Amino acid sequence: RVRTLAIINQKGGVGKTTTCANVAAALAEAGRRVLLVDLDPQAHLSISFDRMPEPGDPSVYTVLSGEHSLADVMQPTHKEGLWIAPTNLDLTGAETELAGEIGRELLLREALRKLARSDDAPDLVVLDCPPSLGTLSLNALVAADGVLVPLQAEFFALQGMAQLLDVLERVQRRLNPSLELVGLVVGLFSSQRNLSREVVAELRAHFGDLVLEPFVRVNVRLAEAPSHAQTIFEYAPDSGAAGEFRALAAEVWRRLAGE
Amino acid sequence: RVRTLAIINQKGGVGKTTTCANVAAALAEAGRRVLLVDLDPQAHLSISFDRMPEPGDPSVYTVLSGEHSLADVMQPTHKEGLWIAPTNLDLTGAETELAGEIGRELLLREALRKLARSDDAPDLVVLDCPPSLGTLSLNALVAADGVLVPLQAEFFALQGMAQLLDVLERVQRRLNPSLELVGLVVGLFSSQRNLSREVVAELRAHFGDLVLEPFVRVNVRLAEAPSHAQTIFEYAPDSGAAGEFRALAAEVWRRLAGE
Ligand SMILES: Nc1ncnc2c1ncn2[C@@H]1O[C@H](COP(=O)(O)OP(=O)(O)OP(=O)(O)O)[C@@H](O)[C@H]1O
Ligand SMILES: Nc1ncnc2c1ncn2[C@@H]1O[C@H](COP(=O)(O)OP(=O)(O)OP(=O)(O)O)[C@@H](O)[C@H]1O
Ligand SMILES: [Mg+2]
Ligand SMILES: [Mg+2]
Repeated sequence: RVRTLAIINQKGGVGKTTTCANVAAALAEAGRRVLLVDLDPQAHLSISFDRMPEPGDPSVYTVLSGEHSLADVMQPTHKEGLWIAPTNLDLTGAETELAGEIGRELLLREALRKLARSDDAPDLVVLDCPPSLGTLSLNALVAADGVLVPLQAEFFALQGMAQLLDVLERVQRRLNPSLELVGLVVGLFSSQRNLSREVVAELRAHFGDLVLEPFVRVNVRLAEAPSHAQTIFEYAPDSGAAGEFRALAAEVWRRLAGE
Repeated sequence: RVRTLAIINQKGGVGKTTTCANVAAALAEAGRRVLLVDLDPQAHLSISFDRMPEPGDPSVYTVLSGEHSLADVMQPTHKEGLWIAPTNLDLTGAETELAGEIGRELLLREALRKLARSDDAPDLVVLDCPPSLGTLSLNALVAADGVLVPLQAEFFALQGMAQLLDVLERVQRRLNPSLELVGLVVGLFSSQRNLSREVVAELRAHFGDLVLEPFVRVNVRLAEAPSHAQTIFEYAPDSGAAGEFRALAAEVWRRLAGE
């Protein structure tokens, strides 16, 4: 059975791509077959695995436009058990180009269902989303079984969650009844900041055990790893950040797959 | 004469809203009449001035849909000489709703030209953009005289700039020939990080004196001020961050207005 996890937050720069790459890599190291899908036109996930296609080449854009299947587009990464369906800047136009397409929010789900029936089916698909709640992010929410929300413990975190939960509820009601909120990942965390501690207390009051542990503390190695086309597990395998992502990935899989 | 400055970067979380609020506030303190326009459906700029309208109320959304003028929507902030045209979540649907509108990228310019002819005309309009290069950001680029690009000195900064410059060039060629790149603002800066110093060296090699000084160093007070509905100039007027934004604002005005 293929499980699909969407990593989403319309707030920018909260660690979506960082969480996507490292949670997927940790689960690949634990023996799962994992496919990353880059739905962000910035293509940062693709770049951080050194897999950004040339303009016009097969990519997530050509999957959504119906030209290629996911099996055509997915390619191995440097890591055993981890593949990526990469994107490039062609995806920038998708929002407007798809505006008139019938069932425009269902295109990714259609492509993933086709993949699930093929020999290339992975155990887990992880979707990296752009910082918005537009058509690309909605495609992720419709296709997903679970949603993981990275956030920074800053003033705007709670207000953003209210809007996101409202969108989740509408997607669940109209398009994807089995969609579940797996949890919130508190990233870029620094315990010295009073503001962070206050926001965390409020998040716990609102969301209880949906606030996943451990938090991901600020660690410059997480920001450096992508420039070497590595995940934290190759770049700094013994770092606190590697330990945090291993523990988070295990917890996410437990909640998503019930194992 | 009204000058318009767009603050833009499709990369999320790089300090766009923080730069917008504090550069505008610094210039208001220096005696200019400044109007902020919140083009981000997250409405963080509006929230950080405690001016987010109720759903359905006049907002930037109703300006773009033609229901209200900017003069109808703009309201004073707590700061002398600083107004805001706020937004709310109604703006989330604009990307798709405007997809079929004739001249959809010119709607804001039309509204600003009308304001410039009225008694409410400010000296400067500052536009906060969402983390994307879609219809809302294109409206800002078409309406603007100058563009200010906040960025973080991280691995992805340079790659993002290439895409942004490509979009700027097309906007200049087809819709706004007088649009100029005013400069790059390096924010969330921390000189201890090797990565930051490497990226800054590369930015200087590519962009020369478009890299504005001073850099904005990491300072938790910048993240705390919005939760008190204050700019850095009320929250921590003697902080390094306040000094950095005063100096940046003066430099931005010098380049934009030639004074
Ligand atoms: N725990 C951390 N410690 C240090 N740096 C981090 C951490 N998490 C993320 N970063 C860095 O912060 C920046 C933002 O993270 P990332 O790009 O993953 O966020 P995002 O939510 O995907 O952004 P966008 O909204 O633009 O897609 C990146 O430069 C990343 O390397
Ligand atoms: N120099 C700084 N020092 C400390 N915190 C900062 C600094 N600049 C910005 N921040 C904080 O970092 C976060 C991101 O900044 P901000 O919201 O201004 O970025 P943005 O580019 O507008 O994000 P988005 O892409 O979501 O619109 C905010 O919580 C903000 O308070
Ligand atoms: Mg990202
Ligand atoms: Mg912002």
